[in-house]
Amino acid sequence: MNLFRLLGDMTHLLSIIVLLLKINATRSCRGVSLKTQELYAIVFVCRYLDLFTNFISLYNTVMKVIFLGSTFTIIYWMRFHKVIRVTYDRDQDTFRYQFLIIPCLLLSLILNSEFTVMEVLWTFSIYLEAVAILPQLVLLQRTNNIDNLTGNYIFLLGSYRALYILNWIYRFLTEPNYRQYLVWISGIVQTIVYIDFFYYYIRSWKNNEKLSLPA
Amino acid sequence: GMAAKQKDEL
Repeated sequence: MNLFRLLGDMTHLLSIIVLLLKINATRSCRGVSLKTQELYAIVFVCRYLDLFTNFISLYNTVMKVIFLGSTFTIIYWMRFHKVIRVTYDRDQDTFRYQFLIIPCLLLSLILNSEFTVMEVLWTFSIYLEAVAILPQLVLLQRTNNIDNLTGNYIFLLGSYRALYILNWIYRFLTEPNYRQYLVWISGIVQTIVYIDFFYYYIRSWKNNEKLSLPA
Repeated sequence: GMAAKQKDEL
């Protein structure tokens, strides 16, 4: 484990904490995409199936459980919490799951390193994670008055991806035979998805204005 | 192996 990887994971964790705190403190999930959260739940479930078969480290196991637990908590709040669910922007969060899930599933059936259930689901989770933020970005574009915390949540998620790329470069340079092309390409695609958001986020921060994305 | 190694990332 190198510093970039640790910082990446901590940024990812922080992004989820920011989202949990925002929803819990304001009793509102305004501007948060349930579709993105549910896609992340699918990503984590498919990827962390090895929780039961392959022990890597205590760190790894604890982080996986936290990611699963926090994502399901957010989904539960948004769907069932008496006060919070009323604040969900149902009519604006209209991105269709199948546009992302079906292509990723097909791609994982074709492009994988081993044709087994575990490996295909794991690969599917890698592809799906790359595009899972799209419903959130679309919702953000539609919502005026994006609150700072939602903007920070997305900024932290994008930063986590950028740090993972640095982690891969570091590992490539220091570990013999370290290669994972599918993961690298998906990760680069995932980071590119955030570039537009980063541009507007940094611009609004420099100009001391509220974040808004052009339609 | 390689497959197990990949999965040390979250």
